[in-house]
Amino acid sequence: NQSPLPLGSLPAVPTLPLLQALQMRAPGSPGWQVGPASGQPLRYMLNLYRRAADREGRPRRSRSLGTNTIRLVQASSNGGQPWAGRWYLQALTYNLEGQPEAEHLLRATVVYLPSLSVAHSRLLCTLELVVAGEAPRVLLSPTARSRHGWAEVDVTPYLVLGNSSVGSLALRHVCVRAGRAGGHDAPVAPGHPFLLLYLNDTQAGLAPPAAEPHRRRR
Amino acid sequence: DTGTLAHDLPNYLREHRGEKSDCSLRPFPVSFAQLGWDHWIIAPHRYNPRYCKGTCPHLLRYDYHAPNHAVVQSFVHQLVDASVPRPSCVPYRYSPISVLMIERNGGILYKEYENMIAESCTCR
Repeated sequence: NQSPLPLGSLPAVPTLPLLQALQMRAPGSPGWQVGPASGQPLRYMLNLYRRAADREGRPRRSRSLGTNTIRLVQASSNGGQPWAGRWYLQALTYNLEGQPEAEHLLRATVVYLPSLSVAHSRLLCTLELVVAGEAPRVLLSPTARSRHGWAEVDVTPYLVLGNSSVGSLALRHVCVRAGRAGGHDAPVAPGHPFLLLYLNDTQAGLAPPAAEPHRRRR
Repeated sequence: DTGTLAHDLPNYLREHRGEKSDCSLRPFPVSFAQLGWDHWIIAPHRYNPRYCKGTCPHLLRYDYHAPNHAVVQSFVHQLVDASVPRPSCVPYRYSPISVLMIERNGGILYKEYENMIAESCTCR
């Protein structure tokens, strides 16, 4: 849906390339609610941004991210009750459809907290890759850890098959509550891990390509 | 006339140096709230795109990085036909900024956009 959207107090003139590109990305009118983007994913991206750029948005060359685009994709879950006693098992899906053609994938990682304090105990978490049609799941090991406790798992090989890209990524978030048992408080669910796509935008600009549809994945 | 101007270049430059209306880079910090984009651009809250403004001198100095065509057009305006406009003061080099945005589907996007800040001006 690429119908023109109002942007502040812009006059009704033929859309400039910059504004057209921004309209394609903008969520909508000023009253649009940005519910899902909050909490841990937003804090993570804000920290990433502060490391990468100064207060006026100038990229810090001394701390280059190595790419010009990083997209955080939030997980969707099928609902239901993920808790079974001490165990937390949540199936997650990351939709990768609709990525712009000009953005080429360099690397993909899933970021999660392997350990977090909840109430009087501790949650220890890990991730499993769900491959369609295969019963055994692949246990994913973190490839990097940050000082804020985040762990990153490289999932690039699972997103790119040959010359094409997959349409979605399926994982299972598995946690176990360690420490004292008991307590009648409702268990606190950990935040969903999020997917980071490190992309190279070959257009390197705001002007959208002429009449190019978003890439359709097989 | 062109030869006279070139011969008298040192005096010409001395007379016209320091004019406030000369083509130059000017600051202009702007917030995304002023542009009406603050509901989906998370950071930065403001940035300084700057702009170029001023009169291009009749004799374009080398530091204006003006193409030869602009030099010729300036002489044409001055010596041949005043209806041919003088070169305009416009940005020459740019630098990028990084932006953090909320996407339509709730995703969060970090992106470096090229050519967002004017770093120098030219006459063309």
